[in-house]
This record gives sequence, structure tokens and C-alpha cells, in this order.
Amino acid sequence: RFVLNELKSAMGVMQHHDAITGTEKEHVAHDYERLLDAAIEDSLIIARQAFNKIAQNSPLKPALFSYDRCRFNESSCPTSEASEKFVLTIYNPVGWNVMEPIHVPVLEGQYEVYAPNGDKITSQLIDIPAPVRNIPTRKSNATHELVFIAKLHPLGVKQFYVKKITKITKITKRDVMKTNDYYGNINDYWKNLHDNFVEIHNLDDFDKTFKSEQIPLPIPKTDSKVDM
Amino acid sequence: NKDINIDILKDRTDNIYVGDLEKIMKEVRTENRRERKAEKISYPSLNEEEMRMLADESMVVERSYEDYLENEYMKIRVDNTGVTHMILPDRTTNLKVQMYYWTGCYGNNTDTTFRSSGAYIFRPQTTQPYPMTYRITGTIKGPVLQEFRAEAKENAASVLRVYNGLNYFVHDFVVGPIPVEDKVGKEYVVRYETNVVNNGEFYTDSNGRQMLKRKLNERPQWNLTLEEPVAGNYYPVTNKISIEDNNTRISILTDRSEGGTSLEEGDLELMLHRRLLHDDAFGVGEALNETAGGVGLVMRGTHKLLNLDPRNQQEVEEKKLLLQTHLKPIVFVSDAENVDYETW
Repeated sequence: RFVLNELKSAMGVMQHHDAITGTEKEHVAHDYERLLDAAIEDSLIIARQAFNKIAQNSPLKPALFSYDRCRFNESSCPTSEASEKFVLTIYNPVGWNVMEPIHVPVLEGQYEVYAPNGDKITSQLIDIPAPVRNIPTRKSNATHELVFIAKLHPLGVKQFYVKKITKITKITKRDVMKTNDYYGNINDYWKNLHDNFVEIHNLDDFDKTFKSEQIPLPIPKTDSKVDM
Repeated sequence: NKDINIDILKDRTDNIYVGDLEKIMKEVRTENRRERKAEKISYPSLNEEEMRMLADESMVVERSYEDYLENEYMKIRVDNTGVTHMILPDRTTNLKVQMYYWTGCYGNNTDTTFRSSGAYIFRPQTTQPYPMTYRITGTIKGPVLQEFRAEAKENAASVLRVYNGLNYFVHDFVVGPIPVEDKVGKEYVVRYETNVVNNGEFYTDSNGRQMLKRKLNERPQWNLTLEEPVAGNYYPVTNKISIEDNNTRISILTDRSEGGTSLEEGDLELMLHRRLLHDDAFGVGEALNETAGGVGLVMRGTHKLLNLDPRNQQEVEEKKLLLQTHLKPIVFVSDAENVDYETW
């Protein structure tokens, strides 16, 4: 209750006519931002406690999971940018069904988004436009936004599981065979590939995944004296 | 765009759009580029970067460029000049999304006629705003959304977006920092220009209380003579502004409170960002010139454009969308490196 009171108190300050219209001095505006942000951040404790309570007996127990709020207002989110698997917990505050486009800032790659029932849902990766001219821009590593449409129930909470499916996609079977010629043992290569890049376990899967001719895989460095 | 000395641009009454930029590029290419670059006197308003932009063939837009953003509800036609039409199953509306800027007055504040435009007072110097010149930067089409991107050299960028399954059109914009090197304060607005015959009438939600009808240069209670023909027609828009005629209602849903009006027939205008260099002497004691990061504020926002038939009684749907624009879903992100899909 006391953290909610802090937010109520901050909202009281924001009723001042200068705060409403934006006619306050610049340093006062910054103070208002500070007050509101601290109050909103603190009141998220309530949401976190609720989610953790729900998740207590599931694999998403609090020891493994932390619910961080990302506002996405400048295409920046430390968690989704740094992690290859993350969960989006989305709360719909209105009392009817909502279809809301969700934009998540991520690094370039291939991503899959799963709805709460485990089904893969349609998503799209779009690049974040470069800043106009050379003006200072957001502080974020995100280069793309992952977009999907979340279908949310009235006042409901839904979780979406997102995973990056590969680090390097631009390789072909021919490149692997070429590398095999160099090293003689494709099994070692597969092990390396499996451990480091993609979840592929046999050549059939490989064929299904990478059918087109693309940019060659960078070949590991070898002794320059050896004439290949 | 004020001083470019090319015949095609001499007619100042025309706005300069991407199509004109293309003509400039063509001229630049046909001449010896090096000579042309050295001849800066011919292009006094272009800096090095803009000269490079004009000479860069990769930025040339094809003359016949025409594309559509579409979903199951609408088709948006775009060409060299940007968006031109919104095509719905039963009707087509002309639509242009154009950013402008007003320049702020500078006075000594001794009298209302010498008042500066400032934090409290919106007082533009001219009765017509200056249009921004757009450059198309790309179109994206995919299974979730289709979007059209453009940017202006005045530090404004627009993304116009259509999502599959959603019946509204989204304008996502990043504006600023507003350049003030010329020592002139500016106020950036966006206009949605349509062919709706609204007879000077438009509707704004009066600080969230109710939709009120506004009429250009009129007040319902008294005879009005406006000393400020532009600012006198601006009204607060908390979430929604709309115009309508017999078969079309265009509504813009904003993501925050803004100033809005309809100064021209069929237009909706919303103010996005302001940067002014003089105090208006109404008490704040400083100019509205916020310099976060040393360069001025950048703002990012979203407008949703709804095109409905007023005869279809879709008010409830519109109000729901309005509320859910204000009360957006709250997203929490959790690192799941230790939780694989099967466990989840």
C-alpha cells in the first residue's frame, strides 16, 4: 500500500498546471520526471509480487525469473537485447479483448515467438531506422524490432516465449563439405556446428533448413604454410 | 528549400516534395558532378551532406514509383510524394501526411503585438506553415506489418504503418532536435490532408470530458474577431480529434495530449514539438529551449488514424480503441536463458 501511495502522491504533484501543460522550467520538468519514474518503478513491486505468486509452483519460479518492465519508448530493452531466450508477460488493463502489436527491440537474427498454448505465432523482424543525419540517438545495442500481434483477454495476463533460433544462418551444405575436405572428419565439424551455432542434428535437417546457396561460412584459420 | 536556384523550384507556391528532389538529382547527374559540387553558390542552402545526398544515385527514386500498404481492412497508396489515398472496400479518401513547421514570433513583450512565442503562447510569424521536404527511405512488407518510411532534413522522420488484422493506420514519428542555428524558434506540426468536406468544423475531446464541436474562427457564445488567426483556432486534444462529412469520419487518436486544429478544409493538424528561443514573459522566465544532451529534445510518438463511416454507428468501437490507446498493455520482459521452451 505504501508504494502505491507514493505513486498517488506523485500523481498529485502532477496536477499542477505547469506539469499538465509543460510550462515549467526545464530543471523542474526533470524533477517531475524523477518523481514519476521513481514512483512508477516502485509500484511495479506489486505487479512482480503478483506474478511471482502465480508462478511459485511452476518452472518460472522467482529464483529463476525476474519481471522487468520495459517501456520500449526508445527501442531499448537490456533483457531482450542481451538474451537469446526471454519471456514477455503482457497485462491488458482494459476490460475487453485487445489485439495489440508488440515491438520488442532485439539484435539481428531469426526469432520464434510462442503463444501461451505453445503454438508458434507469426512474427516479423524489422530494422530500426538509422537516426536522421548524425544526431545523437538512443543508447541501445538493438538493431531490429521483433513484431507480433498479441491477442489479450480482458484484464488478462499472457506470457509469450521468444527464442533466437540461430546465430549464423548464412551457410550451405557445400561449405560444410568443403570444410570436411580440409579437416577429414565431418563429425568434429558437426559437433562444433551443433555446439556453437544451430540446433541441427543430421544432414537431412541441414538440407531442410538451408536449401539456398548463400554466403560461405568463414573457414577457421589454419597454418598458412600448408598448401590447401 | 528557400534559396535553391533552379527553375523548377522558382515557383514558391508549390511545395517541394520528393518528386522535385528527383528532378534536382537528374539535373545534378547530367552536369559534371565535380563542377556542380564546387559551385556551391548555386545551392546556397545545401550543406555538404545534402550535396552528397543529391549526387548519390542510390537515393534516386524511380519516377514510376507506386506502392500499396494493405491489409484486410484498407489499402494505402504511396508514391514519390508519400501517401496519396486510403482505399476502403466501400470508398476512397484522399490522404496526405505532411509535416510542417511554424516559426515563432520574436518581440519585446511590451504589448500584445510585440509578444514572443514561448512556453505559454503559441504565436506563429506567418499564416501558412513551412512544409518539410521528405525523402523516402524504404518500404517494408511482411506477415505482420507493412510500412513506408520517409524523413525530412529538418530532423523529422515518419513511419506509416498498416498491421494485419487491425483496422487503423499508424503514423509513428521521431521529431527533433529542432534545428535553431538560424536563431529562429520553430514549432513542428503534422497535417493529415484529406478530401473530407467538413465546412470548417472539427471535433476535439475537451480534456477527456466529451467531444465538442469546434468551428473555424467562431465561438458559439459570442461574435469573434481573432487577432491570432492560427493560435486562436488551436484547441486541446487529449486523445482524439476528428472531422467528418456525410460518409467519412477521419479521427486521429493521439498517444498524449497535444494541440490540434483544422485550419484548412479537410485537414487535421496536430502539434508535435516546440523549440523557442525567447521567453514570452508570462512567468516561466526562460525560453522553451530544452537542451537535453546539448542538442535539444527528440520526441517520439504515435498517431492512429481511423477512417469510419459515420452512418455505421461505430462509436463504441472507436471509444474502445481510444481507451486502449491510452491504457496500453504493460509489458514485462524476463530473461529465460535457464528456461527452455519445453519447460516453459
